[in-house]
Amino acid sequence: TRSLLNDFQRSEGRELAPTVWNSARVLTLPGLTLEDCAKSCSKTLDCRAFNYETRPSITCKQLPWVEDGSNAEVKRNVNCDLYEKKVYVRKCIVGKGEDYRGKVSTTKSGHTCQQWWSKFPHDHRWIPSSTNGLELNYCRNPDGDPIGPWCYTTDQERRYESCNIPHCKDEVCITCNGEDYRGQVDHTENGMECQRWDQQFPHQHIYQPEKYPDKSLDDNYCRNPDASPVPWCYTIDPLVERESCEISKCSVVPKRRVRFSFTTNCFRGRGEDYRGKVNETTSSIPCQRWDAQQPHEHPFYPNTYECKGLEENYCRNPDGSEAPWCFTSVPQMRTALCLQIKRCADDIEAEDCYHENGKNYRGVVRKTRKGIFCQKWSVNTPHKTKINPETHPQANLTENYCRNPDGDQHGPWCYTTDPKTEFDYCAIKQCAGEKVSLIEPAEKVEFSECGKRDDRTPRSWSR
Amino acid sequence: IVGGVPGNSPWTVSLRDRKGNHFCGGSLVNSKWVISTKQCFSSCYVDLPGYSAMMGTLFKDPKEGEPDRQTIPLTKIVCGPSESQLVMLQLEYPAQFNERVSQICLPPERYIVPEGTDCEIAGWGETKGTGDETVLNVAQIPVISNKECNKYFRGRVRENEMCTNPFQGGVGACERDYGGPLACQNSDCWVLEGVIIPMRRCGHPGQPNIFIRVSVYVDWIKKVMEM
Repeated sequence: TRSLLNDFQRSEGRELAPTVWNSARVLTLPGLTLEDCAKSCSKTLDCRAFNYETRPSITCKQLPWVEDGSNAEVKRNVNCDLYEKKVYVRKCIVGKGEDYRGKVSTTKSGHTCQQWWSKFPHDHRWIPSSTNGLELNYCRNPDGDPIGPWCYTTDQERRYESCNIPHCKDEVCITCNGEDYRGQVDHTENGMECQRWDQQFPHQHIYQPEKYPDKSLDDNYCRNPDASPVPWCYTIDPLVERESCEISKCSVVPKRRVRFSFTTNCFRGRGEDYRGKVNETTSSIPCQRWDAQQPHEHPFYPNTYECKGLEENYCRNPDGSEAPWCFTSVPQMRTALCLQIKRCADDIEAEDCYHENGKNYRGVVRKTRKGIFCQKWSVNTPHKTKINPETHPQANLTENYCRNPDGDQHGPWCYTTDPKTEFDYCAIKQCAGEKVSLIEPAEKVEFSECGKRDDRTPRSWSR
Repeated sequence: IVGGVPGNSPWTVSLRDRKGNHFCGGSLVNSKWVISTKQCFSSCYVDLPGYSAMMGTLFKDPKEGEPDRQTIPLTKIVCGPSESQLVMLQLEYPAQFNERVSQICLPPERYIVPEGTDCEIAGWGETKGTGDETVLNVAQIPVISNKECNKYFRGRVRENEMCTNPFQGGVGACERDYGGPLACQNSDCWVLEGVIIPMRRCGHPGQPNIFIRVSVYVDWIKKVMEM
């Protein structure tokens, strides 16, 4: 049940493009599945990476290098994913590092390594071959030495020395419960290899990378998408669904996170940084203390999640839910969101004001209320305009100034330069003292095509 | 919904997070757009990978293969004018209208729904023990004037908000109903007059319910759908 893709690190939307004089060394294999492409590269000794192209046709291009700044360069290509053999790109070691194939060539005390093919200044019995990785003067561990990758040195006085290449579990440490961990550990604490997140075998799961872009569920690296106590992964063993990973804890929490991002009167985003003292649910039910297990048992022990501010019974968001929440003090309701806490206003300061509905505004504000710059009225990128100087010649649609050509009751607006936001209202507020007027009920309002409901209850609905 | 009963509301949709859990309500205002409340979403300037709208079923967690259930991914979120607390959510593909799924009418711009009009709220949220949380609950609730409502809330109810009658028995929306509809009858059609927003306390006896008055934002709603 082990996928050969486990040996590769994927770079989505990237391709490794060889230099012109190297292009002949690329092996092109059309029509292979991704797994077969990986299998073929694994079997080919000098294949270190492959481009897997899906358009215009499925093509597997095998390359004898990884991105090293000389033989090939990585380019953006939405129709291609680059897979590089981990052993050649990893900057850390697993186990004793016998499979390390990085390019470090100095020892821990700074000696330059001797070339493996050379017997000078130190004679030895190792002979480079196409399989043992004894390349140039890179640190290697051909004899499984517990000190990890080492080399003979060019210093007459020092025969050999370790290169001090860090273990992956120490290379990147974790803070709190490791939700931000983006390191390259790909085995569990019991040494079991991890399953790729973008595969559903041997274990089906909900944590698909494209659904959780913020969790960086890369390859088969340990991650923590569900606020577990530590990073974990699904395993390649059908009998063991998931296990925690052993990763060093950082000794110091970065100060910046502590000072700048916590809020107490409102919450931003999903409220993970809310540290206020609201301690009841929207429906005024008191929250249960986090350090209590009654009436609801739960896994969120304050000392396990020491960075989540699980004090007293305050509303908090330790697990990436949609908003701050808490366990409630009533047995029938396990948890509830605390949506009554206000969201922090993320509008920028208004830079001007308008009268009535702003139809006659002729100022020079050109930012939306979120601070995004406006798109010019006369261009069609990133958004194709339906309202522009041609359609509304009288509306003074100049440059990218905020205007109200369609008499929008909510004030001047503009198309935005954010591809995700077609139009938005501007950083302009209504001048003081002006009010929105509502109209009294119109006599007969007619509707069609909507709001129809069959109020008879068909038997089939009574399950 | 506190004080409701199982019922039918074909324009009410259940908004689902990335784990497929129901977390808020919404209303279908045409085959491709749902209205809900900003309070349910972390931001309006992000993608919505994995979020979806479920409709066409009365059950909060329908079984696989439930007939007529439609679960459509959300592809876009648009924030309403700042004080509106509204968002519009675009569906990846149009909902299929049928006996169980239909769009609700929008009121005329800046229309004040007359006091005493018969309305209802619907949702799959918290019932506080007054109902069955596995199905859609609906509660009948008539409109009261803002003037009347301000007596209880001491003048805090704004013109872009509206209220419904406080029952002594306690009727109202609660957790995970937010974003859902206050639908009011107009001859044989139902009109989306209000959107449920979080309030202090749910279904509290004698407390009016406050909603965002949709008619103030109908121009924005139509503009988003047209643009």
